[in-house]
Amino acid sequence: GDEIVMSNDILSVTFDQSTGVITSITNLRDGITVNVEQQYGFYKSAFKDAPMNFVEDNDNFKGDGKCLPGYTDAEGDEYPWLVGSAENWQNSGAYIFRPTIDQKLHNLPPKRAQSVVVYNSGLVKEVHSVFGQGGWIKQIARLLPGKDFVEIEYIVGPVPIDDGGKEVVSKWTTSIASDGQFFTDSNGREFQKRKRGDHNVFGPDQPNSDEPVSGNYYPVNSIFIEDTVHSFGCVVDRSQGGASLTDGTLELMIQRRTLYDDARGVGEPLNETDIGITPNPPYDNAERLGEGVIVKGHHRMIVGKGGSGASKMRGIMDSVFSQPHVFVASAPSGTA
Amino acid sequence: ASPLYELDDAMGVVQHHDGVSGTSKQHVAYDYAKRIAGGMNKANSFVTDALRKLLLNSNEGVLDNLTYCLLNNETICTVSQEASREGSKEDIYVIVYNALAKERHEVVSLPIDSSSYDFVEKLGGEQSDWVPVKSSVLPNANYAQVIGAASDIMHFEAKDIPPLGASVFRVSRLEDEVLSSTSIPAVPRNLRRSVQNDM
Repeated sequence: GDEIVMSNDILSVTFDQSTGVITSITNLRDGITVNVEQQYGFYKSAFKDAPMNFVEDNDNFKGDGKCLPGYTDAEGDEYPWLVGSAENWQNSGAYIFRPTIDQKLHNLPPKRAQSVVVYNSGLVKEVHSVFGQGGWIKQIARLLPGKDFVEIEYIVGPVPIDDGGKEVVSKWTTSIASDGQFFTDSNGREFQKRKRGDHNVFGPDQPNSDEPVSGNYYPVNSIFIEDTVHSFGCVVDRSQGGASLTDGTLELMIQRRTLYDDARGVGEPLNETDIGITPNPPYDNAERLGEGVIVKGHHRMIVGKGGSGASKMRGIMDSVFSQPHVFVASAPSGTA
Repeated sequence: ASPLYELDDAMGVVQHHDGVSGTSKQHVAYDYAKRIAGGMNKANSFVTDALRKLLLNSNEGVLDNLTYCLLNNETICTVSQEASREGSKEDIYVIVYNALAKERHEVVSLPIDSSSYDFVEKLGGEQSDWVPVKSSVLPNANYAQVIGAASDIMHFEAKDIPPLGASVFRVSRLEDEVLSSTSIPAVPRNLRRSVQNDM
């Protein structure tokens, strides 16, 4: 049919065969099914094509985080993608995550996966999916015996830079009535309850918010949402930024490639550029920059009953954060 | 003077928020990586020596090339790749160390350069008995285009690894007549390629 179902002794995971994404995860032991919409997408990075030296030696360009929607410079040129003004602008860069004014997560076109391959062995089961134009995002969804998480191995890059920079996100949408709350833990010891719009300045719930996305991102080693019936969360393998920007959703930033310095001290864009120059404008000479890396990481997705999010996350943290150490040797057959 | 100091020191340096969050200049990032790699190499030889003495009661000359596969996560491990190639007459020994203070069960993945099926056993209680464990070999898609990555990945079940302890496994080449009884081959089904390919 049009679904792929793979399962182990604890979980059953359903995929849409044409798009290669996960559509539901069932915890057979808890009798809990969470229907999900899995997607990869990116925020476009805000930037103003001011040359580097201009920015650095003109202090008031440092900005103070207060932003006005839209921007027109003295010559009347429009910079609609910018959030800010001549006095208060700020590029997205190493220290600052700032999407363009539309604050929109751009899905990866086209919706159909380039390829979906299923590997079904007696021990490990895998579904390989290649997404998006150019296939620069790939995923291996893996089930391991006796493990209550779906292991998502994402491979991202090189990230195309034709639009001035991308902040790549893995996002999950569920029907969980999380009521504006989500929980993040960034030290492997203590979950913090986050409330969307907590900062009283940012957040989609704040009518005058200008930074509804970055203002609700928090450092994550694990993140979950829950209601009285379901819990759904993720344990990452390296510290990342994450948020729940609308009820029932979870998103984690898995890669960034920005073309501009954010003038906060690094003096370089996040573009693996080891020649340290910033293009002006980026579109026509982007090829002179670093080629961009391919990163690989792991998310472990967990489903459980309402109220069990913290214990589910905590239960696998130790083994995820402290992988077994593998030492290998060889010797002629039959020696030892 | 400890052989672990260099790694200790490197990890101290990388605690800088730039190291933790990846917001350093590019050449600084390379420097962090270089420091850690140097520390790991020193620690590697010290730890493998200790393991060899502790676990294998071995004197010199046994499992000399025991090493910690630093690039295992990039599906590169020269020792297991070389020992698994067609024509090699070697067994692969894997020591899985559990740094947690509790017993654990894991699936360990080992980069190999052969899709023919190997036979995995765990060193049981007595030195001489090897107990078969579940394993399977899947092709390595190498989506990250890693140069030198293994062609296949062997997954095997490492159960009951003791707390703060290690288990020893042996991977040996299956003789044909044993194949059908021990492990189930992975059945790749590419929903997009022709049935012919699937065969």
